[in-house]
Amino acid sequence: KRFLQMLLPKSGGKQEGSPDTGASRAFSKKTLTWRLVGDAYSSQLSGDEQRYIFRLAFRMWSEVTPLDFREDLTAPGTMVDIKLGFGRGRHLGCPRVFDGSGQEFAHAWHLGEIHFDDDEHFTPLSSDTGISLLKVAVHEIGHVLGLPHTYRVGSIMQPNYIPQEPAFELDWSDRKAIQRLYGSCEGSFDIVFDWIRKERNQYGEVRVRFNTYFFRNSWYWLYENRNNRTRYGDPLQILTGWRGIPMQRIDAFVHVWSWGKDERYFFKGNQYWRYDSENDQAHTEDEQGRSYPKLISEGFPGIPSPLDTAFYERRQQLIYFFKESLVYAFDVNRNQVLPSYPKKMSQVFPAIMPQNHPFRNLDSAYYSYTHNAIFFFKGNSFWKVVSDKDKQQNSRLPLNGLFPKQSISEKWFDVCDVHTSTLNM
Amino acid sequence: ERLFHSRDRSDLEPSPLSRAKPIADLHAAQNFLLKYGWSKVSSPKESAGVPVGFTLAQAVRRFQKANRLPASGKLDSPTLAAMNKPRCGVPDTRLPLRDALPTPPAQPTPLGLQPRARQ
Repeated sequence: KRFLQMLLPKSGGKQEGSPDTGASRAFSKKTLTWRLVGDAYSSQLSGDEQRYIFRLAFRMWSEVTPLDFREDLTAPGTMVDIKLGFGRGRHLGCPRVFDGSGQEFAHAWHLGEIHFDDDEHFTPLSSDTGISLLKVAVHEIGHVLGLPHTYRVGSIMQPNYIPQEPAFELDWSDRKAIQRLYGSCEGSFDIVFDWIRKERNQYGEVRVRFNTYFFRNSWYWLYENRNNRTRYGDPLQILTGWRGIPMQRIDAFVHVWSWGKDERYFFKGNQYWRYDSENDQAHTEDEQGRSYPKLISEGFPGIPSPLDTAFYERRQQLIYFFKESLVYAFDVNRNQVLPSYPKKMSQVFPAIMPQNHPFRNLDSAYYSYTHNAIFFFKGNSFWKVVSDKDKQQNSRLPLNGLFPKQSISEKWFDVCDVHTSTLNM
Repeated sequence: ERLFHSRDRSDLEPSPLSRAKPIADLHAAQNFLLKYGWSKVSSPKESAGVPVGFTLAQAVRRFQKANRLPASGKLDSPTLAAMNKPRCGVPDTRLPLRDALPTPPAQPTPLGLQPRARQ
């Protein structure tokens, strides 16, 4: 069945790969299964350790591609997409014979087979001797996915084994190489926000730093703006990183930050939570002893629920709440909606290019300290809001206008899902 | 047993019988270059008039360039050392069109040398 599948034409709409580079996409489906073959475990590491390492190796590719990988221990062998095994000399019915300790340590085959030479000294994650099984596995999985060897320094696809440095990860070029075959990661987000941290340096001076977070379903990523990628090892579960707030599908985040105020709120359904940044968890009650979560209608009178999204405008000290096609401007000092609101989103934030507008049901509104701009997210696209600087450069731009939409994945890179079974790694 | 002394067996010594044969001579080097796609088995017709050493030197030079070694075309010590390094078994490269020759029919196709098109 796998052989026949291989002969079928691939699904259209995506680049198949370049014959000049030798790269070609091997799979046309999104979730691939794998298995360490039962009679082909290594004699050097425990079975659990081997499977953990392979699970991590697959996850590393999943973190940078729209593919995800699931270990399958039950399906018939012919239905498993990628099979891995260890052997020595003549092994596993393979036509290529391993050469013993040294030189060739593994190889990968069309139809998703990866063989490791068990005469090599494969070592687990914690060891700095021998040959890292993780690194070899990531390399061979790269072949199975369709990448050839390259001699580019820093690439995981170099043919020779290079003892790994402390941080072994897929670099920018490897990511782009695999994304040329399988595309970039797309998808809508529940909330996107910058989280402000106040720290003291060695002189006791308060420094303000920020981190960018993307939330989707029950997981989240920290985005490293200076590196144009997510943090290595993300996504993580909201449950483990953000204590006390809803575990999934959060509607909105707002940081009310002005003189005398530093309040962070998460919204879901008809409720909201206030987050205690000092203790890194949600407040359980307010200063008056009233417990969280609270009703949005009580804390923010005049604001409907559930919400699509919200953001805080610091200069005007207004929270803009969005629901369907309407926007509500909420004065945090008077604790009420401005008299002329709600208004149509398209009226408050007009399109610069006609009809190029989200119109309704935003996913997230995000003020970015990196770009000093507000972005509206919907689906795979974002619209940038005209800033003061934009207006200085072009006075004809409408106040709070929306620039034409662009693709999220072309501005924030590699925000990729992984299989839910690997979220806890 | 295979000998080791450390608790974590990180000093496990491979038995002499299980060690890969070092690439130390011309024949082994030729096999290496053939195995990993740096050279091809050429038919007598295609290589008529071309000295065997010439095609070998070409292949060695290509290998040396890729490995950032002086491209002498000779099997010197650094070149042999590079050939003996731990490596993946998938071939490295496709030869340019003029050098491309059909693979022996008995050999299955590893991932580095895929056929160009499928019916």
